[in-house]
Amino acid sequence: CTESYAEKYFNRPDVQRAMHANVTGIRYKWTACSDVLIKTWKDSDKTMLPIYKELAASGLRIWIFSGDTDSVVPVTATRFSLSHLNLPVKTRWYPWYTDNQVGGWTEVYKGLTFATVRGAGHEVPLFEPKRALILFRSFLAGKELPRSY
Amino acid sequence: SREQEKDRIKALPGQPKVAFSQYSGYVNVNQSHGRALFYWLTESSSPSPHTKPLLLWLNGGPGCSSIAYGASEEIGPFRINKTGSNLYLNKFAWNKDANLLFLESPAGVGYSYTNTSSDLKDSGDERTAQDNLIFLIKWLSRFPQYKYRDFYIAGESYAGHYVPQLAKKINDYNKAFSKPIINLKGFLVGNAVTDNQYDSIGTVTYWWTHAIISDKSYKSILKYCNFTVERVSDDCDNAVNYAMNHEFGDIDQYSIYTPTCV
Repeated sequence: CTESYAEKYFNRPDVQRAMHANVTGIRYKWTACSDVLIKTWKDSDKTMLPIYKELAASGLRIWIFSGDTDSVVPVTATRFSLSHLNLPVKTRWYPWYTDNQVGGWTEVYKGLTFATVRGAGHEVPLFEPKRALILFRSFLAGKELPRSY
Repeated sequence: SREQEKDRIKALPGQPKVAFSQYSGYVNVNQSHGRALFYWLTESSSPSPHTKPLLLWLNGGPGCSSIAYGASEEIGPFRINKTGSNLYLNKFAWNKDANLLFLESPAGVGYSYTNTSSDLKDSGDERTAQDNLIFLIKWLSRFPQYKYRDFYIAGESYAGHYVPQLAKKINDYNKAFSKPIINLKGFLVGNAVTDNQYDSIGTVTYWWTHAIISDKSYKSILKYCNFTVERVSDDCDNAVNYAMNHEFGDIDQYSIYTPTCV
């Protein structure tokens, strides 16, 4: 229900003043998502795979993660898509750990790391905040996810 | 720095005391159309925020707010209480490790706006990536302390488009400079929209393997749906609609084992 809390808070005039927001007096309320934009979206690339191919080769650090209880853009969708990149595997699939528990599973490819977050939904840091933070720290450090507790 | 100081947030209503700085405001990305994007920067809560990287967080939709989701539900330092009267601290905020820049993009999302109404009806991937790049360049001239700083992009869902598209734009833009001001080091995306065809097959497979839909629906969807075409057939529509309307039940599709919000 958390997005309804945000809609209450960010429509408060004192919050908008404190944030220097809505200075032009927008004629509609602040909403978490815009119906107009989603319904009238014009151009949408069919696939991101060519961009991934190009950027993975350019040396950028790329991590793709997936909360495994999401059914909207689920883990099987991501895995199926990524498999078509045909990237060589650097580190084979293994469980990563935090707090004496499996935090998820990961596989490292040449130019890209894939990781799941066990028990997390679409918004991974909302449902599994600690696991998400461990994942982010590993990403920033450029290190593989922890193999042991 | 005067412009930067104008954007400083003294304190948000209902906010607990914190030691890190926050800024928010608008950056104009298209003068003639009057498109302006709204950002919220929450600096790192570490004792040395100037040594920490900058992370730009984008949400998906398309059309959803980075402030609503990324900042207030996911990685930001504050959570909002039920009545919208107070904020409390997020124990696992990512601003321990990075300076977080939340961007409401494209124009029409959250506080971001355009003075040209037609902009709201012809937004798309290409303009969003271009506006986001312009935003970053202009934002860095307002916050020059972040020029050359290690920079990362993150996001989820439809930001699976925004994030790599912006990374590519930055990569191409940076080719003209020997020492680019946008020091892009990498990006990470979660539950990201990646490929229409493979995502769709993977999604239907997830529904079936998690016992959300019947064998019959699974077989019908795979039989009738051609996920490579723009317009789906009526048979495909019917098969998917049957599964969603008669088999899914009232679950939170974004987190299938979580109680729904009543």
